[in-house]
Amino acid sequence: ASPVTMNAFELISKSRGLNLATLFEK
Amino acid sequence: MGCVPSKGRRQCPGYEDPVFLASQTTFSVSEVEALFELFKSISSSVIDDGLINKEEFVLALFKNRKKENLFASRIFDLFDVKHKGVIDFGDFVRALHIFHPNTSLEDKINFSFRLYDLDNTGFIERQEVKQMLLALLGESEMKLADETIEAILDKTFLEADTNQDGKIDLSEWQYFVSKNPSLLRIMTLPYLRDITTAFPSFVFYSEVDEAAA
Repeated sequence: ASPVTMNAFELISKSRGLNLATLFEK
Repeated sequence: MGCVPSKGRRQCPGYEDPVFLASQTTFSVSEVEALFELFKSISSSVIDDGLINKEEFVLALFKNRKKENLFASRIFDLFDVKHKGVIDFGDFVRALHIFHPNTSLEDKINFSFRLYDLDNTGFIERQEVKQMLLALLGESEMKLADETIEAILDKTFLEADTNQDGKIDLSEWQYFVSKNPSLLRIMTLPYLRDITTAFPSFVFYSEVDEAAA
């Protein structure tokens, strides 16, 4: 989807800094 | 000074009894002990002091020493409930509990609200959302014109700020995420279901008997 059609939080939630799954990667 | 296996765990700063932590969270005692293996690895990555500082947290998230990241910093601050500038083991387990698949939606929604309420006013304000969008753009190298950013903010606040007072309160946020459940995807870590498999070495250091676990 184009960024313009997304709401701001959908975009923000793509930040790598919010992806805690990487804590579990060895 | 770091957290060494078995009896030494009790000397680890902020170490809490796994049975107690399991009673306060969704985790079983075995899962808390497996989380301790992860905690040890993160908390010893820069300074082996049994506590996670912000640099270690960012290193664990990004796998390299990156400079400040707004979102990682915000998550760190929410994990650091005692505002000591470090995350101890109890903080770590209680915060990760929110991300467990079995934790209530209400807890996840409340945490996500606090995450985006950068200045802790009890509202998610437009300037905070803009600040986060700009941070995302800086992180991703995506380029958006300022007028595009403003259009995204207009659309978002039209949908989320139902009383149109320029800020999103908790009840508006609860309603907004109920209409946009994908926003809560970041609040669930399926890995937490398999934590004992991911860190099987906890068995060797377990301090509780199997019946208790």
